[in-house]
Amino acid sequence: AVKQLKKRQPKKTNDLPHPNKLPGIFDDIHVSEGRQVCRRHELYVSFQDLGWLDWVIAPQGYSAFYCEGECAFPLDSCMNATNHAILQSLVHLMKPEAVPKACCAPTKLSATSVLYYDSNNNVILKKHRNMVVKSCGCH
Amino acid sequence: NSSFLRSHLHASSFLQRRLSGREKREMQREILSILGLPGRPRPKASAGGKLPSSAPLFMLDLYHAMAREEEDEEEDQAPPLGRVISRADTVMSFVNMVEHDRDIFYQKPYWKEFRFDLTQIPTGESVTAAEFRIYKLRSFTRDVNKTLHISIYEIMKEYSNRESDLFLLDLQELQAGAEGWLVFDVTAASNHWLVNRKHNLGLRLYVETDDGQSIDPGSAGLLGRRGPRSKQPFMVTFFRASQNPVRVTR
Repeated sequence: AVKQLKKRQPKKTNDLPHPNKLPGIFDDIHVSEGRQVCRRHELYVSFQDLGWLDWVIAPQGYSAFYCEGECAFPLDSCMNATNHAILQSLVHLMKPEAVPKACCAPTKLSATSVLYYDSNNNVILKKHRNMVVKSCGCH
Repeated sequence: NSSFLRSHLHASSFLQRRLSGREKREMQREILSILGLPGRPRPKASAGGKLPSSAPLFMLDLYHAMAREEEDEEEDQAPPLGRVISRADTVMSFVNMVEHDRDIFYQKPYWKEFRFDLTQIPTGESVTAAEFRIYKLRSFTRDVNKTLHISIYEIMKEYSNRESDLFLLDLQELQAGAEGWLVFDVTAASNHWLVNRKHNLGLRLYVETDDGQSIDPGSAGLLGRRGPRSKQPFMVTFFRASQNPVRVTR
């Protein structure tokens, strides 16, 4: 093997410079050739609108994020994609029947807690791990 | 860009569409299922029209502390909460159901008894810790520098003709002039009650001086059910899921 001059490589990570995790009703929107690329969407569930504030103490609502969009090659430069997803997207181009596209799925999840009364007036604080989608990407 | 507008409008109309009654009920069912509830709880209003508030206030503080910890974890800061709280999947507070006093109108020793209904505990979770919390006012009737020994027992067996069998759970020493919430470790009792629910005979609290003289808990400043709503005794239990919950396909 030919020994090449080594450049100092930045720390390897799947998080690209601008991970798709901006808050708000819509995260950053990327549209490529009429197709929506993989991104995070928000669907706010209001406990107030559901008429549940007599038993749910906190929070007043919940941001139910989800991931939706296409993982089509070439993957968007801002996209949070695994190396395997990049390869899979390439192979899919060559053998679309044999290899499916990479999936748009959560890349980072966090916990959320709900505080509520039960029918005996006891108060319950329930922590749901891996519940809130923090960012989406191609897997 | 027409494709941008199309996709944006599509997403907006999806988000702004009002849910039909059926969809709303389905969404409610789905959220209740995630919370592990068979149906929507119906908390009862107390006689005064308001719910007891010491436990909800404590739990709300805990909720905010946990939320802060989750934010800090995202920023890779050290968790500020204790290990038990950080590792808990569920925390439940229990309202005191029954309170019996043997106060100054009875013979010594004086005591206070409390009972909590632990039948509604979540399935598939194990108790990691349990606390009994009671508020103590400054004792004005005796020397404020005097040391008080406050002990909490699990009632193991009751008899009609003799004293109950008791098991010591926790003991605290403090000055008669001290004021604030006292926290007793009652993990052993809650574990016994979960294994055998009909053995839940409650907790008994005694107050003694250095020389072993029994003191009426009320006159030592310990508040019971007749105290202000924000200072009523309650129990908190911390649970950890023994396994990942299996979700039914819907």
